Amino acid sequence: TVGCVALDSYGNLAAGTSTGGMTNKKYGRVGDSPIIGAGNYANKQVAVSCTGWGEFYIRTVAAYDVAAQLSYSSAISTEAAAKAVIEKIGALGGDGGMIVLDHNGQVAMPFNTEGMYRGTITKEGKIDVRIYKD
Amino acid sequence: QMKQPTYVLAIHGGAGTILKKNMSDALEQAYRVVLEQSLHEGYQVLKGGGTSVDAVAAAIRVMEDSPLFNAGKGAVFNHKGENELDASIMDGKTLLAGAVAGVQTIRNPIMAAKAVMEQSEHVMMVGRGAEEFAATKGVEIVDPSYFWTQPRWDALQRILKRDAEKTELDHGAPQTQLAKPNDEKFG
Repeated sequence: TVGCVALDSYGNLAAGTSTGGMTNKKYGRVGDSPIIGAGNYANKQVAVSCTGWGEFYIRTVAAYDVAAQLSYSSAISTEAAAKAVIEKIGALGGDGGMIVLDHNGQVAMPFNTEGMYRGTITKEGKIDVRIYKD
Repeated sequence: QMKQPTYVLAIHGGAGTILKKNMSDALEQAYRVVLEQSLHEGYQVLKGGGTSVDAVAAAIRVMEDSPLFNAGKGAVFNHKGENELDASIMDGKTLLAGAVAGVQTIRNPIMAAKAVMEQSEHVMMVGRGAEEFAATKGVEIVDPSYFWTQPRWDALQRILKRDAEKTELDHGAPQTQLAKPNDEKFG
């Protein structure tokens, strides 16, 4: 699965997710990637794209959960909201990660697997690419 | 506390059993090149005054066109030995969204999802109908064989040999490994 979240110069956010699903899937199985709110979500406050074991992201409505936490409480940070969702997925037995970008340009990229291909670019064009756990 | 820089774009290329010990320097470098290219393409859109929606689509297209990632060209195989692709996109400004699922002939599913969002009154289309809609909107259609890659085919054969009922996530064991372990008995 691949994904992207972006913040444009007008202050607007967007999120996208694309996938080939799971190897050896049957019966037209569909994961979270094409499901708005599960594997992908964006509003005026935050944009989220997920990757991992799709069934868990669907059942936890993972991407929307991050947005909901931020809209319900101004006390919670984007990073804390994202981490809480990944922890919830982990507690249920699922794994994977997500990328989150808020309207202030703050980013969070939590995951509970050995690695996640990920990268960021700042307003000034500084690129940072990471693969493994730090 | 140091202030975090202002980010304008972030990407992921999947999560899973991705370990340094299983990765050659050349393969790691190949991943880094595509990830950087994806960031660069998205950034260029933003830098030119483009929208976040267009930036997202541009960044994802790069990864869909790479055989390294489980999307587009590098998609995994289903039980029948076919590729079935899904994608979605959402515009935070308008809360409009578009998605496609189970498509087999759309080169860049993210562009089909974008077309659904921008050029239809619907949010999700699946299978043949989604492909037909994408074609009418000028989204590139390819033969299903375009998505075939050796590592993903080998991954399917490995699973079928071991347990035909088992499924495997993106980076559960596959092409990031240098070589197949000699001993696959665990536990």
